[in-house]
Amino acid sequence: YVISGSQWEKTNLTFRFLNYSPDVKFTKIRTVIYEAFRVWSQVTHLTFTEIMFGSAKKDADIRIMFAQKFHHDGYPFDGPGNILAHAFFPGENKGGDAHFDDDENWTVDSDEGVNLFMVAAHEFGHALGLSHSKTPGSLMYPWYAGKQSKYYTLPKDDVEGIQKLYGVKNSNNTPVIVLVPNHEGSKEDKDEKKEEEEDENKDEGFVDNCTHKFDAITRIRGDVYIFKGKYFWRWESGGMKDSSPILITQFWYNYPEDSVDAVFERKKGSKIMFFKGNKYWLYDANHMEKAWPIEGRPLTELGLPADLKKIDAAFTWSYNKRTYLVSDDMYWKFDENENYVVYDYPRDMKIWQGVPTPLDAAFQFNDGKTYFIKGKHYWEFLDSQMRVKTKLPTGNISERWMQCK
Amino acid sequence: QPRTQRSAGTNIQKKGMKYLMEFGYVNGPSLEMENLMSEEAQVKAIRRFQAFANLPLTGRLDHRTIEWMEKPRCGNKDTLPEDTWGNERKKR
Repeated sequence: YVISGSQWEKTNLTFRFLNYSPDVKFTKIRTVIYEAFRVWSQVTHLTFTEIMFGSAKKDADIRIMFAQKFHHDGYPFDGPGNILAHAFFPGENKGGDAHFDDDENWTVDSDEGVNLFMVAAHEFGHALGLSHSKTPGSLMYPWYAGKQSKYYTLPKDDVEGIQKLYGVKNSNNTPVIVLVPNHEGSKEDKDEKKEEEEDENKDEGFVDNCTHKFDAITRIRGDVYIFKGKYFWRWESGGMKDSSPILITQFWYNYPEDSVDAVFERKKGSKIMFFKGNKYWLYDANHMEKAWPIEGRPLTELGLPADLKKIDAAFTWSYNKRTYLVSDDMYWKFDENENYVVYDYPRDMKIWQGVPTPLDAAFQFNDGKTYFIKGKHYWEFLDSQMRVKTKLPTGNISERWMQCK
Repeated sequence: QPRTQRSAGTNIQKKGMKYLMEFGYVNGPSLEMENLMSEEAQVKAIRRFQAFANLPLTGRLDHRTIEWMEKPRCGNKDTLPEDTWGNERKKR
């Protein structure tokens, strides 16, 4: 057995169904999932309690979801066959969650299709902190072994692995169903919302260049452009000549939105690409590309998923001269020649070690270095080591580029 | 080789390397480095996979290796024991 390195600090774990597969009656799915948990609770002190009602926030340690292809976690499924499911090791946010590829033909008691019990029991092993074992016949062996006997008992390798993490248990445990009231609207949630609203209100009519966070930062023809709301500042090589903001529409004619999410200059033809919400615009210098619809073109035209709300950052990485689009904790490589994202994306932002998500912006400065922006701070990135220089921010944006102290 | 065979071979190689990166057999910092892999690194990665799957260690994407790569599986990475990486980590 192999231990992942993370485990739960408690033994009374909770789980929740986010949805069900249409392949199997939901009552059967529930029974099978309980049985899959029981495989692990039979040999340890672990208990599994179902949370029946939840909020949008992380409300159960293990959340169970059926999803197809791209499903907002940076690890898209691949259609029928090959990858059947995946799960995250114990931890915050997605930690512990188990996702099942709904393009598979899930079955419960048939020899056809993919047996949900076997896959779920395996995935819960990950959710509890076990990695793949190279022992054939073990539950944590990465390859699907097909339907097993109704009276499945956990192989020795897996028993030893899970007991190493959570201790030995003699008597049987079964998951307990408990109705937990929806905690939406907790004090913590409200405080966070209030803070966000205050921040938004503060931005109304914004002209101060020293006290705020920014929407987008990019380098166009050698100069750094810093966007906030309907304004931008221009940092020319040698420093900011004029600290007063300029209206975006005064410079990029007919831009229809009141802010930008991300901007970057394409290598080919030096055209400038603006992103706002689920739309994008292309500018040739100050003018919108000929025949471009004023309301913008949909991001789906670039091969991005239809349910993508926005692009947080767009940048060309100096290390390999490729362009990347970032949204929340996922990113895509963008092929400028094809005007389309590369086929095996999105991927998880964790690859860019230490980069905070969701990002506000990312760009390459005149010094050749890549900078990632979040809030009022920037992080310098060490390209060849694929990590940020320091976990803490390298500096403050306003002080570095806006001549603020 | 005829051109079609050659390009089929390249596709298999590319697909195989993607699989090895996706499932943790490449001793590199990131999937973003995929174009920069040397032939030696590719052979090592294939051998690691073959060792994990209990296949003959040919270092090539032979039909048994490809067959194994096409089997249904869990999407999580395979964590390899420290000694699987040989001297590479010690050197660094």
